Amino acid sequence: ASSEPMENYMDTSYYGTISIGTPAQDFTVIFDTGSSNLWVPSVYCTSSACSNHKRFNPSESSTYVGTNETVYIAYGTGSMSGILGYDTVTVSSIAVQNQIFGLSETEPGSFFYYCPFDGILGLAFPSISSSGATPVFDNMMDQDLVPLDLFSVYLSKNGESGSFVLFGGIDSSYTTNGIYWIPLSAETYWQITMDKVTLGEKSVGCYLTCQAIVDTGTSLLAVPQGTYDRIIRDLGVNSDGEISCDDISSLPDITFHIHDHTFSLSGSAYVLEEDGSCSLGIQSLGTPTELGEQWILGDVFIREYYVIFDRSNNKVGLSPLS
Amino acid sequence: AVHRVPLKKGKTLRKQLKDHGLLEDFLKKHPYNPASKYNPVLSAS
Repeated sequence: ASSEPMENYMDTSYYGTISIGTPAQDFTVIFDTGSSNLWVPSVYCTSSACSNHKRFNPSESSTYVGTNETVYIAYGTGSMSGILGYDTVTVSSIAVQNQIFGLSETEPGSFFYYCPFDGILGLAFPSISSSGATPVFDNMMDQDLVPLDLFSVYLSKNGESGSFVLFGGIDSSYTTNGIYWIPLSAETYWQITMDKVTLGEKSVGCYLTCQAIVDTGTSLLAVPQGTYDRIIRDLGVNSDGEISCDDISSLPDITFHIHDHTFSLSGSAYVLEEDGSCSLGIQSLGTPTELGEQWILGDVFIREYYVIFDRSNNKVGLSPLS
Repeated sequence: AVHRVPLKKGKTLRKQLKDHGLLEDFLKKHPYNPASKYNPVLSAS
């Protein structure tokens, strides 16, 4: 069964369009480097929650092949369930043949009605794909649809346009400040090892190295609870994360020490402004588990670096954007 | 042969729920746990 905890996508705001089937049926999806499955709503979902979304209709696609396998998508106390099927998935002008994906059939909750996206396209590794479903990018590589086994992501800082995912290449106009290559520590998520993290000159966490996941499907910077407590204390921020917009310019940088390089976020990068009020773009990830201290480098981080996800060398490339 | 997919920055689900006065109720029913995405087994337990 597939498990996609959808409450994690509450703050995600970058969406793209794909199409499935012949003729094409369009869907708005999150390109999520923090998961590996593709799913969209289907016409089998008749609840009002699905009525606000594009729904895939298998009977209108000449290339669809159904299965009897089920898929289960959990979000907090609710869930979606459905079936797995195969069809042509078109991303930009790349037509991926026989791509497996989830078609949701039931949606017992109501919040999906308000979801600004229809589905999720996972770009992480097959090892974490539910139901053993081959991820879209793996099929792109297997079917020789991309010239290089990598994709790259640019998220524009404030504008509503200009962001993109580039499949099969690197846009050199975004790498003029050089590319720093970091080896992956696991082929599951896009996971790397960090050596330490500092706020200004002071260490705030990751004292004995830690793991970080580069995740386009998470909006904020997610940090261990202890680090979060230290950051809001040192910055003098309320526990609800609200901060005066006037203070942004005086905030210290957060610096990630990774593979002999430093990658910094200024206050203007990690404070988010909306409707004239400002809040910290950092959230707590809870207490460290037996998996160790985990950090998530979400859109707050990715907006500052052009990120290259290199499957052929199992590396992440970071190019500072300013 | 390089393929670019433009991404648009839109409203978040949080903003949509807030605009409809549903955010508080949603967060009560669905405690927000960002870790659950990465450790589904641990979060479930």
